[in-house]
Amino acid sequence: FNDPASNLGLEDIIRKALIGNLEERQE
Amino acid sequence: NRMYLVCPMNTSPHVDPLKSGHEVWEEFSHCFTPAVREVVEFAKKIPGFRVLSQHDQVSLLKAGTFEVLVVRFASLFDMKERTVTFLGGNKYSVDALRAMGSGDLLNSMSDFSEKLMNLGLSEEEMSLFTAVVLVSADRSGIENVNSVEALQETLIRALRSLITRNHPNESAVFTKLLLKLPDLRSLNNMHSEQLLAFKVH
Repeated sequence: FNDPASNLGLEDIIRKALIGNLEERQE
Repeated sequence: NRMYLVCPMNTSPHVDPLKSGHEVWEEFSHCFTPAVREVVEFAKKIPGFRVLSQHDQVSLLKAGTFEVLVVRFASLFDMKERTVTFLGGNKYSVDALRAMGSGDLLNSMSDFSEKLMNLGLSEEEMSLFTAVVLVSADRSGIENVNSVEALQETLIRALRSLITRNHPNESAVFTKLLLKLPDLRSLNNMHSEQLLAFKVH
């Protein structure tokens, strides 16, 4: 309840969308 | 004991009773994941957002994604017709959704959407307002409050300037927009409570 974003799996989606982009930029 | 998912991020509120809770959740997740990715892409385009620490970028997105989606999908609520259009494209009447168990949250989202749409904002104004919604220094877990606050202030100044320029005879529009921020917080809290209820169920 304190972290609904994590409960939803939102954090995973957000991290992948952000970090995936970082990896692309490094390439 | 039929279960319904009255969130318009679904394709439909109807749930296959033969599916397990996990399968229902997986299906729902497939519906909202693209919208969440769009919010991340939007955030990345906010000037200054990518300069924030990765931790703070994630914290802002975790806390604010629901509120951004409420703003982005305000047009799904048609209070003249009293309908809600789900992402699958089908419209459902507010009364039908109420019969399926939608409660205060959907009513409050309808009220919010109607008032926001009545302001008649342009796409540019709506985008800048959405950026202000997302970049809030008082979200929990922010490491560098000063950096987020500085970006927030820059965005609010830009929003005020844009609104003042575009609505010279409507001085209350900017104030009304700022007053939408606590409304969104309240909707976010109600949504979190419903998520808890859903998970317990």
